[in-house]
Amino acid sequence: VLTQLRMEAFYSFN
Amino acid sequence: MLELPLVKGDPFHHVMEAILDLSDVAHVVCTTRGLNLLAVDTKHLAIVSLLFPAEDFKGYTCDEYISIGIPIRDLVNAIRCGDDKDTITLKVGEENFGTITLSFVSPEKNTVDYEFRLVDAKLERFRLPDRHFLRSKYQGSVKMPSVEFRRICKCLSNFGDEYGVISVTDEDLTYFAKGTDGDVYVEYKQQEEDTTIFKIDVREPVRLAFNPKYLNTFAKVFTLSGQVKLFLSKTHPLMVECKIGQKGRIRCFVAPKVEP
Repeated sequence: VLTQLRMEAFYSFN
Repeated sequence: MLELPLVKGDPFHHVMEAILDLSDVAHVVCTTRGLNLLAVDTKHLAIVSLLFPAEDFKGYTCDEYISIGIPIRDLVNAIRCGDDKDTITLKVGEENFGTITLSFVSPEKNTVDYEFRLVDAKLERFRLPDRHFLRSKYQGSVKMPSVEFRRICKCLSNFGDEYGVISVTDEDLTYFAKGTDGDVYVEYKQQEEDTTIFKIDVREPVRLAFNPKYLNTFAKVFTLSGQVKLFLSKTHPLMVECKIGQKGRIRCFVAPKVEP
């Protein structure tokens, strides 16, 4: 089973 | 003051239609140099970015830095109500700050104006790294016809809406999707004699798992351009890019699935 990453793992969200 | 001339079916409209079901708000930054649109889906699994330089946008007028959150559904609903022959202008003025006006003018000079509230974009503001940083993160890229790319995305998404894989080596590009009743596997071989239509460029083989649904959502936007370029990384989201006009471009990012 794979884990779905979210964009927060790569780019900064304010 | 900002004035954006729009046409039904232009890239701006296309991007808005594509992200309608993914996101509520498009973050638009306008300067004298042009327009930059960013939207992230509500689950934060995908990002779409549209860059439109002023010189590619006939009639574009912006005399200051303007950062606004546009309610996507309101805008799309309004554009859908318009006629194909209407001249559409999106306006943000100083006197009505906090609202956008979308004006439709028919060839007979009849007018319809929609006015809706801007959304507070600060809550969802995010930053994408610059081009040089992005380039350093990708181990491989593939250029291919956008129509072909759309066909594959549709096929993958129809088969399995949860699990898809893109793999690239210096010899071939493969797409895979796992469905409940079967799997689909698509393979493209690099043809040595013709690299203008299909071209693989890899530093090392890359295999990337993702949700095909998001790619399929964006794929129709890419048919605005003849070709797409995929950027694959072992550690970063899949990036797909196409050029619009002379210097404009659309980029989409899809977050990967990884081993726990």
